[in-house]
Amino acid sequence: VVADLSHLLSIFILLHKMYLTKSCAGISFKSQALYLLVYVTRYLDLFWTFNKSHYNSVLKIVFISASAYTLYLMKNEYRPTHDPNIDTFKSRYLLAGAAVLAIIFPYKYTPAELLWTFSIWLESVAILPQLFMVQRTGEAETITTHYLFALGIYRALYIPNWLWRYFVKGYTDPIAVLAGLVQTALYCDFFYIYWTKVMKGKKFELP
Amino acid sequence: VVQGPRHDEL
Repeated sequence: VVADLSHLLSIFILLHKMYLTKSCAGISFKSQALYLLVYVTRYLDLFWTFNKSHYNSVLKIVFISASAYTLYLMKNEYRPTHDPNIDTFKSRYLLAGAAVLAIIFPYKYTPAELLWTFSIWLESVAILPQLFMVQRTGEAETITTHYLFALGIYRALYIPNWLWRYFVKGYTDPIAVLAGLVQTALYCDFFYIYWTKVMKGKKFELP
Repeated sequence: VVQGPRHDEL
């Protein structure tokens, strides 16, 4: 629950940042577009699992709609503040890699399972265009780093739950766990700088 | 490996 709320918080921090500064400067459009694709391909199950958990279903709808709305704002209201020249990560490799893994190692060869596996792997690397952009500019607004931290910590917080499920309930989900570890690992140096600089009131600047 | 219920995570 804390992880999911952190995920939810990250989306609201991002929207709040855009409203507050009337700008989407420093936010990677590519990463945001990849997240929308992640949510749409994973949460197709809304159509047949809606009544299994209203908590999950409501959050799925919120994630899809907030993500679509963020993209809408970036493409319309705040379009002039987005600089495509620094958002140059080649996201096609991420899409291709996630697609290949989904085709080779799905749990079952059904359209829904293939899309689910694709979305899990794509989510694990969807932040790369954003991190690449931060690395190119060498710094980030504090509010952008809060967004990245809330988004990064959410998958890390799933890890203790996976351990609890494995040892107490006796089951596991290797694809989700492996992809979740990759996703968390990608944030490690970001977390380090966030912890040593932003938490101490300093500006986020790369060494 | 015993796989858990799929749709209880986001």
